[in-house]
Amino acid sequence: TIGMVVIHKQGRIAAGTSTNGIKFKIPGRVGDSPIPGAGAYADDTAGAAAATGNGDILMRFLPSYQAVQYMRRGEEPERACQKVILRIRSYVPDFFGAVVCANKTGHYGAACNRLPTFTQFSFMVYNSLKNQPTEEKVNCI
Amino acid sequence: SGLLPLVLNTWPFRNATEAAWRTLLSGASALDAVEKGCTMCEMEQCDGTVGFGGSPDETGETTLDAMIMDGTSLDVGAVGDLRHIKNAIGVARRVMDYTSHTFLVGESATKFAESMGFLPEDLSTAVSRAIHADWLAQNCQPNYWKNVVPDASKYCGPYKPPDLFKAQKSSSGNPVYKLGHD
Repeated sequence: TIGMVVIHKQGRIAAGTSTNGIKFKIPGRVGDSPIPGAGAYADDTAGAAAATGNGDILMRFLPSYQAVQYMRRGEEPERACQKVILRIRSYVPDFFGAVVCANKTGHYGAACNRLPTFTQFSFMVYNSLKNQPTEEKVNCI
Repeated sequence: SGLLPLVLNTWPFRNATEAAWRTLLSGASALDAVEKGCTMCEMEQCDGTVGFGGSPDETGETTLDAMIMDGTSLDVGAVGDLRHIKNAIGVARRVMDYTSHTFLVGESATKFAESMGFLPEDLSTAVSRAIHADWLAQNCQPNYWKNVVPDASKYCGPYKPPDLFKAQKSSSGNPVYKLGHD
């Protein structure tokens, strides 16, 4: 799955997702990716976020919408992502998931739920301070 | 902000990031950048979890989900369970641009895509067919059924609900998460 957030230099924000889902799904199953607020969410007045992982769990918590709302209230992007992860984990401790978050000023962050087989999450960043796409990693919490 | 513009995406899909950035530099919109970036991943079959030829379902078919959102208007276009069309994010963009709806699914989404000029194609590949064949050979393990007969943890379907339903406490997490991601 790819979840992407783009902020134009003039402040207009867009978000999107594309996926082929999980292997061996029951035909007809749709995950979180195409659901606004679950797979991704964008609002010029606050920021944007995108989630990835087990969509059957993620979609029940609207993590991208929740992250944007946290940023609207002033949370830094990384903290907003972390709070989303912690909220889901309080219900589903061993869920597989990660979130990337960016606020309207271009600050960004990410968070993931630590599992024995998932301890770091890699994501890509390109902004005016970089001269090429840059892979960054965050330790899962 | 001096930090703008920004492209941020999940997983280390470098060429998708690059494609979105180049689109921005060309003077296009943030929406265009998201569409181009995700399209790049669909073409490259990023990680096997994006685009055609990956994540076959129980019948061996690859289906696609995609969504695009405009943070200015909060307009959204999305497709789910899209069949036979490779450029799912492109179809999602057409849903946003040319309909008042938000989310189209299944074969009807395919028909919509065809009406928008997308060509129907087989989304399976030799790789996805091999993945599916291996799964069948392993008695359809793992799968996502529960509380059915025959025992889905041991046998392939078709499955039915048992006469006397005995609810089992479901696992809080999914043991097969390593098989892919949304």
